Amino acid sequence: MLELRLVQGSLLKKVLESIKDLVNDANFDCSATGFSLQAMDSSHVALVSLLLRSEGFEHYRCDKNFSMGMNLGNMSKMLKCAGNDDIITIKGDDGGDTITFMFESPSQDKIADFEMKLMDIDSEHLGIPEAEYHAIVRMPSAEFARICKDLSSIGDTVIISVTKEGVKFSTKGDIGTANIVCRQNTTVDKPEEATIIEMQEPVSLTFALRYMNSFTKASPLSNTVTISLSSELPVVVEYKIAEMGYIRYYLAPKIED
Amino acid sequence: DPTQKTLTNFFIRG
Repeated sequence: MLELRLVQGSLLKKVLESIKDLVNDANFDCSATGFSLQAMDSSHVALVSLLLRSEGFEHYRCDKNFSMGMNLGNMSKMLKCAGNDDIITIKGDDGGDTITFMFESPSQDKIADFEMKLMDIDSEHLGIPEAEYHAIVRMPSAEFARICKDLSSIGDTVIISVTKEGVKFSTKGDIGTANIVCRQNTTVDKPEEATIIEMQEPVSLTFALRYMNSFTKASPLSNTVTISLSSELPVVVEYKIAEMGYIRYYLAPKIED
Repeated sequence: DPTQKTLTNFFIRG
């Protein structure tokens, strides 16, 4: 049986908003480590990996490892019924065909429970090898979201290049071209406003902007985003979820044949 | 134009 209680229920609402447009159905894996998910989009170009560690919950009980298949659109509909300040409790059973979401208002004067039907999902799990990345860029998540949004009004793909000059985001389309360069900047008032570039060697990769834009839906979860790049490898776009874990997106590059 | 690869080109199934 699984029973978890999350005081900061808004966090789970934000998690759903950041994955539901990328993946329709997914298996949530429950174990003593935490509540996790790995799922690919239908074209197998992007993958989302979520971990909410058990220590991050006020109460976490999972007697046995098991998976629960959920339609993320339906789960999002249910979680939208929780208030932003609500405490969310999730209950499920191994082999059960439903999951229960309980929403408690902070003053305990309103308690709601929603039962959602589970589904059997034949999902493909991918083994993600440990990789040494040529360049790791950490920047404000709002800045990255702004860049992706701006570039997608000009073109469909983004070339991300890291050199010792900084990180460059470029696109081109029918109306013209665009280049945005962000330099390392650590002289900021708050650490989360810094742009930090760790480069082992220069790297340049091409990606579909549509997916990058979808990843930026996770921006409300974290002030910063980390983009890890290696030649001929999928990019990793990571948003840390404070005290709890992370949401990582992997996106396969476009490569000249 | 470059071709969109899939994740199965890079990661191991299973």
